[in-house]
Amino acid sequence: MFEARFETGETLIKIVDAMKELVEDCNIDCSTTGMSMQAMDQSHVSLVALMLQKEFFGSFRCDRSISLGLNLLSFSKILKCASKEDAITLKAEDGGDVLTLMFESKDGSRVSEFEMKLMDIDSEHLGIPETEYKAVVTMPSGEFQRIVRDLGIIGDTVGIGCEKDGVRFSVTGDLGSGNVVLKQNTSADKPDLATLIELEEPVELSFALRYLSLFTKATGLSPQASLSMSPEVPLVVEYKIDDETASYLRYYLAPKVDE
Amino acid sequence: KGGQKRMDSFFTMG
Repeated sequence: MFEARFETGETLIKIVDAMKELVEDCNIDCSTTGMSMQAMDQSHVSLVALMLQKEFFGSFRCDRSISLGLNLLSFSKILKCASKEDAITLKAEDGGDVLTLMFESKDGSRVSEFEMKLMDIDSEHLGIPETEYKAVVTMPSGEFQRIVRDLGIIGDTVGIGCEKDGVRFSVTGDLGSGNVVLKQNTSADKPDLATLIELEEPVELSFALRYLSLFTKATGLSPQASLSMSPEVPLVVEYKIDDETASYLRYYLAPKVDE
Repeated sequence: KGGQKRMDSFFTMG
């Protein structure tokens, strides 16, 4: 028996919305530690990794590890039947082929239940090594979204150059070029607006804006996004879902290489 | 893909 209750159902809706344009079908793995998911997009260029620790949930029970094979578009459609303020409980029997979704209004006056068919999905699970990154930029997630959107008007590849006191996003395209520099800024009174740079050595890498744009669908999940970079290894864009329990949504994208 | 490496070339199957 698996049962997990999202006290704030909106978080689940945002998580699914942040993954559904990259990943069509995926296995959500449930175990005694929590819920996790790892999937590549269809062209295997990027990877999405979700971790929701059991402490994140209002209540969590998982007697035996199970994988829930889901079509994210269908999942998202059913989740549209929930109200923003609802608590959402997911339930599945061991060896069952349906996922039960229960939506409860805040005052408990409305309870709805939906069943969704599960699928058998062959998924390739990749081992992601622990990496010490040369540069980690933590910035307001809305700022990252805006930069990706704005620079996407000019071109399709963004250069991200990280130095001690600032990070530069630059783009060149047919109609011209542009760049945005964010300086390190530790807004003590408003930590959500801070830009922090942890640097071991300066890093300059290029990435496809099309993918970064899909990553920013997670903006609503967290006021801050972090970009972890090292030469020749994939960039990690992380949105913390819950700081206290180390629950997160991460996206990986390899840097573009010159030919 | 031109200039873009796939994820499988960085992370091992496991």
